[in-house]
Amino acid sequence: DVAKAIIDLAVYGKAQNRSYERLALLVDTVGPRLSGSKSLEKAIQIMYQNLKEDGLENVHLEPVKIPHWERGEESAVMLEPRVHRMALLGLGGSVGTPPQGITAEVLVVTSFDELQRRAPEAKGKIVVYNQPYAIYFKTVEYRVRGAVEAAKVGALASLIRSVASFSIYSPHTGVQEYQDGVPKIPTACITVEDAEMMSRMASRGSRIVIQLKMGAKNYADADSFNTVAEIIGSKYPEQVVLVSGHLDSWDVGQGAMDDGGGAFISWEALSLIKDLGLRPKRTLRLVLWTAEEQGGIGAFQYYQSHKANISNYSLVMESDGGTFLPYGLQFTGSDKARAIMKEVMGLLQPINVTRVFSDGGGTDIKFWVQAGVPGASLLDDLYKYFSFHHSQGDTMTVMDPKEMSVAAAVWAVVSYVVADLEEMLPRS
Amino acid sequence: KAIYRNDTSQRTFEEIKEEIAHYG
Repeated sequence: DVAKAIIDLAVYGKAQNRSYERLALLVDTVGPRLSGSKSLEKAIQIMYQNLKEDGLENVHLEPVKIPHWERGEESAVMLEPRVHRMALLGLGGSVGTPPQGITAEVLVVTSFDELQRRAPEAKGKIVVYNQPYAIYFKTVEYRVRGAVEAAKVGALASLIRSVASFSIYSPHTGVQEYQDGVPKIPTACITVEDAEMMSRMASRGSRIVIQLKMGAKNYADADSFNTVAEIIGSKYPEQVVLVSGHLDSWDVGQGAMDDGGGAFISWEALSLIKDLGLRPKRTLRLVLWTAEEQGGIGAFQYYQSHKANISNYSLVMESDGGTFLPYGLQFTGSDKARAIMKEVMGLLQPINVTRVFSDGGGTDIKFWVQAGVPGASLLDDLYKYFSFHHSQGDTMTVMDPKEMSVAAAVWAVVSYVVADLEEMLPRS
Repeated sequence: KAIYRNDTSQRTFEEIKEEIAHYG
């Protein structure tokens, strides 16, 4: 009755709401945890202590060099056709503007194709992208590549409609990538509301002028750590089931949803198993990644350090898509492994979370999955996720303690059972 | 370089299924 015991403890027993309460204590104490910041450093120290005090084994920190970017003061003021102070958030890694800012006319486009067609108009202007929101993983291209594409046609800066499924005048930040040989121009996200308004103004033939000021700076890489804890396996201690979430966040809100929830249900999975006095046959390893938001920097370093042991990894698990009510598990692996995962998920019938979907993975486990290790990620109710993602709204208020408890139960049952099976998951 | 583990399962799917059911 192991699965039932885990579910009872996590959802109905004394551990109910625990992952939520633990997360609230951390994020209320240190706030958001940007790569390279003092608050991320403090969060790692606190988590190291927490995991030790929880009685987990082999608690240690693995060093990683991570990007250090700070946004500084920033503002965007529309000067024509009327004065309007706009909300904005600079994008990770962006260069700043000169101290006096950049004052320029605006060119509004709705796609990269339109930018190409109107390339001669872009020179010396601020390009505003008002791309429609389709699905996140497509629309996010505008945030990532917007500055490069605008710079290629001679723009001075780019302002991108936030990649958000819903907006109450909320700018959403995120990472962007410059390209070698293309001038680095300042880039930021503005609100859906302002992007749409400027699009309407431009379509009426109005001249739009914006003064953009960004104090963003890039510093030398900072020292950081992936945080690791284990329950060492009883029979095959060298073999591993890895459960994970990332501890860093953007510098807005509290980073509670992205990815505090994922990190804390991963810790909770080990806590639940330990509290029940269980010890699986192979090692359950918790990894709290650093600098995921900058492109999986900590995860890449971990892969480089540990890939020699790849044959001993049975399953890698990552939760980085919210910890709302789970729908099931996304899984990548062989047909045989998928059939086994379906049986494992059948154990979650009491909480009705039994489905196995395709495309398990995520930024922090993709290196392992691409190399052939079975990978699983939590699939949950994403209805609210991209409304709050990378914005000031990512706080504990959006989290739900009961939903987190259910997610933790799923995470614990799957990781424990796979770690305790007599054989590793078969690969293709 | 990534090292792959050979697929060395000694058990049938039915046996694994029974093993998993045991955790229920």
